[in-house]
Amino acid sequence: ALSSKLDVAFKKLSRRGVLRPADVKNGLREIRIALLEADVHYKVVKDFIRRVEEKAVGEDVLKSLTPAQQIIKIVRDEMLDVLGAPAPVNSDTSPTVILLVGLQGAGKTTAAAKLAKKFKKEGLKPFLVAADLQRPAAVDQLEQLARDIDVGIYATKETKNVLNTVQKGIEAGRKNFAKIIIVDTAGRLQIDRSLMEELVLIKKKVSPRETLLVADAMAGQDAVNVAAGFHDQIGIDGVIFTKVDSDARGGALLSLRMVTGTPIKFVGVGEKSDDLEAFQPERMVSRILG
Amino acid sequence: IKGPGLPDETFFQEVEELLLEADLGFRTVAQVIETARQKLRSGQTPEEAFHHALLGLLSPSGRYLNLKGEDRPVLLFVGVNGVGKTTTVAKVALRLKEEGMRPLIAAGDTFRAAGSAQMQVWGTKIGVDVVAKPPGHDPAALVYEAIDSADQNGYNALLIDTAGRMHTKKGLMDEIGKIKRIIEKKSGTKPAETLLVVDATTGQNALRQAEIFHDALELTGLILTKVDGSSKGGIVFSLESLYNVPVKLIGMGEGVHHLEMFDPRKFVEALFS
Ligand SMILES: Nc1nc2c(ncn2[C@@H]2O[C@H](COP(=O)(O)OP(=O)(O)OP(=O)(O)O)[C@@H](O)[C@H]2O)c(=O)[nH]1
Ligand SMILES: Nc1nc2c(ncn2[C@@H]2O[C@H](COP(=O)(O)OP(=O)(O)OP(=O)(O)O)[C@@H](O)[C@H]2O)c(=O)[nH]1
Ligand SMILES: [Mg+2]
Ligand SMILES: [Mg+2]
Repeated sequence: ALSSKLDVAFKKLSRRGVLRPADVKNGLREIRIALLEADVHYKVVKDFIRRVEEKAVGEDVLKSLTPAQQIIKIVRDEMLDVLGAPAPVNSDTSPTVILLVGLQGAGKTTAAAKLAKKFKKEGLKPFLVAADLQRPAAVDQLEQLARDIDVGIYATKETKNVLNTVQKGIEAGRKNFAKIIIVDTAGRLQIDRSLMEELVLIKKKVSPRETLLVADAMAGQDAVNVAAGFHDQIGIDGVIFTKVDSDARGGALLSLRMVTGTPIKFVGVGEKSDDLEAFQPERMVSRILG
Repeated sequence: IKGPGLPDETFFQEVEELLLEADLGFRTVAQVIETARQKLRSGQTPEEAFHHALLGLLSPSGRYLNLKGEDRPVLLFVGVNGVGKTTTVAKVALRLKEEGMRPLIAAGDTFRAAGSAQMQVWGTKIGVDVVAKPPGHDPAALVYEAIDSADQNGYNALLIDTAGRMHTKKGLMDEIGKIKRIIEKKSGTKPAETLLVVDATTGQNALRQAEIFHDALELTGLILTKVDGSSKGGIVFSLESLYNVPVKLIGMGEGVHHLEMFDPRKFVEALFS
């Protein structure tokens, strides 16, 4: 674990009063490796290490902590600062339209059902719109999930017109007196111009209250580019971080935050419609540090 | 790395960052840099040094699908959730059909909503028969029946799609182990291919996936999907050097023809472009 690696690095320092730059450099090297192995983007690591170094140099080694613990505390605090507090979904408009976007296979369709189930439990009537008209049986998938959780859904296979389907779906949700309308979209690459333009148009015509990026916890360095691509082109109001039940360290989250500043709203912790949790910053920090 | 002149420390730092950003991983990058330095000292150009250092990490095993060994090869597709297994099964099945084989698909995902339906829609699109059962049906029993069907109806290849599963879930790993044993018992031989499908956007966790799936199933190959995205898929270098399991195919798009054989040289070239 990182703490034991740092203990080794700092074995000689337990008697000194202040952490000197050379001492800190050793510890930072271990932290850099830990963060890179946790899939944090190397530029984010560089920036993060610099901030930790600024805070660590010259600090008194507290009587009750070993230098390793002190550096870890600084790293933890800095990471908590970056990850920010969990943010709720804004449901101040009626109805609240939530648009789910992200790469292929990230977990959007599953997240749509999870969100719907959560809102239903909270007494906010949800409604689903199956706007992935491209993937084989995508509409069937969301329809099945809607049946499982007993939530209304607009699902059609009669058209390939995505914008039209989104608009009709929202209309159906309104007629259904839904409070929260969740729109599932087809997975797409942020470098796919025509599919990103499709999202820009949907956002323009429909003005969703929340556009949530659904991102996979197993993602590597490229998460930075994906987040930046989606945020720059369509604007992201929050992130749902999925597949956290894997043993991926999830460093992509740190990158997502530092690059887009978007709040983390939820984490996906499994395949079932119950497997949605609030984002817990402390747990995530422990996981990323390893 | 194609430039003239002798590389300095800034050059090495830039290459290190390029390789880190490609998901090679800290340890593998250190290994590559060290090997390249040695090759540079022995007189190679920077381009040669790095190309050889990277190619040297890849598995020497063959990269063709093993279809020749038996009259009805079984190809088992496994992997974690959402990586592209179902889509890849369709791509490979069509490729085999286009090469004159008579493939049969087993829609082995009887767990996820529309898991089986998705495979069936693909089967219809590509004109390949699919053995399917209602949701909740035991996947091992389905595989058993699919092998029977293949033998009784003259299909000469069986492709098995399976449900996505986290390598961290013991019950699910036990299930896939059981499916493989069923194939072995029924066919009298191991599957011709046991392929781990890996998403190119995956970071270091791909190593954990390979470790656990290889331990449970003895993988014969990897398939790297979503190479058409912005991710470089550099995790392949660590995967191959640590587990000696070769990437056989790459998926480069959602269309059914977006499948290619893995070309190590092209892959290394693409890293630096
Ligand atoms: N273990 C686990 N699996 C998940 C989680 N979220 C989604 N999945 C699974 O990941 C796979 C992909 O999920 P989907 O909801 O189909 O992903 P998607 O983003 O809608 O995919 P596309 O529509 O093709 O872009 C499915 O097998 C889901 O069951 C999660 O939090 N944990
Ligand atoms: N861009 C791109 N998308 C791909 C590729 N291969 C698969 N996909 C997409 O990735 C998503 C998931 O593909 P699936 O085939 O459902 O993945 P899976 O592994 O079977 O998923 P589960 O069964 O839920 O675990 C779909 O939207 C596919 O179209 C690829 O090579 N490139
Ligand atoms: Mg979907
Ligand atoms: Mg599948």
